[in-house]
Amino acid sequence: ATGQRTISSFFAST
Amino acid sequence: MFEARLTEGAILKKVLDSVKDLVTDANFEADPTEGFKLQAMDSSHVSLVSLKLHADGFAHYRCDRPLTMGMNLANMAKMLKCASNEDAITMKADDAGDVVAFMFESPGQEKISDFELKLMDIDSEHLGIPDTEYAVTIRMPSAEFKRICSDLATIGDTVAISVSKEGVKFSTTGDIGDANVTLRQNSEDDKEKMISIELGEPVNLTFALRYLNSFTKATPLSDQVVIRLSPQLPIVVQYVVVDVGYISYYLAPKIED
Repeated sequence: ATGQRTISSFFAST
Repeated sequence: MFEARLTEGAILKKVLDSVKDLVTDANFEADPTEGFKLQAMDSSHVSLVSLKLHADGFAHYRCDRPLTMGMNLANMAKMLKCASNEDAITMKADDAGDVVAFMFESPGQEKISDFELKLMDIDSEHLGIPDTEYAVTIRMPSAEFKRICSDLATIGDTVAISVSKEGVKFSTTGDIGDANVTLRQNSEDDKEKMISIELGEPVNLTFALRYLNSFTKATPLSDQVVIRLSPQLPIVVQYVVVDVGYISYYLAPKIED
């Protein structure tokens, strides 16, 4: 199965 | 105060059509030097849209201090729909105001419309997008990318994009069968038909077609789309409006559990 990551797991909050 | 006039108001209409299905409420930022910007995530926080209209892309631009304007994009779209494609559009807001005004002017100035949209307070998370060298940069006709995404979405839910020396392959699998579309670099002088693939290292990533299809709402903004990929990183799908600005979409890849 494949899962969907969130975009905020790649880019840090500023 | 903030005041910005786009002679080609249709660009603002198209920009809004490119984001309103992905994002419900968003903060537009007007900046004295940078221009008119927006960064927002979709409600599932899977994708992010970043758009910018450069200050010097406007026929007139005045912004005394940075201004954040929270808008419901569906409501903003309702107002911009009332502008004709040939109209010039001017946006105006006071620094401490709670509305943004849109003025539409017909080319012969025989019709002037004023609309005021109520602003909202929106809590939004801003993400820092690092300047990264991507392993692959693909430039292709935006209509071709739209066609591939919509075709593959009739077969499956996800697309595997694999890029190698052979070209770029878009693959999907569904209940009824499989589909593969391969594009190769061409030597078209006609910029609208050009396909170019800059390959640093081969990449193979899987993405949800639903989001890619939503990104292709920006197709009317540009004849070409730029797609950037790196292993284990979000895809970037960018539409550049020459001399005016750009809209970039980021989508997190699917990963094997």
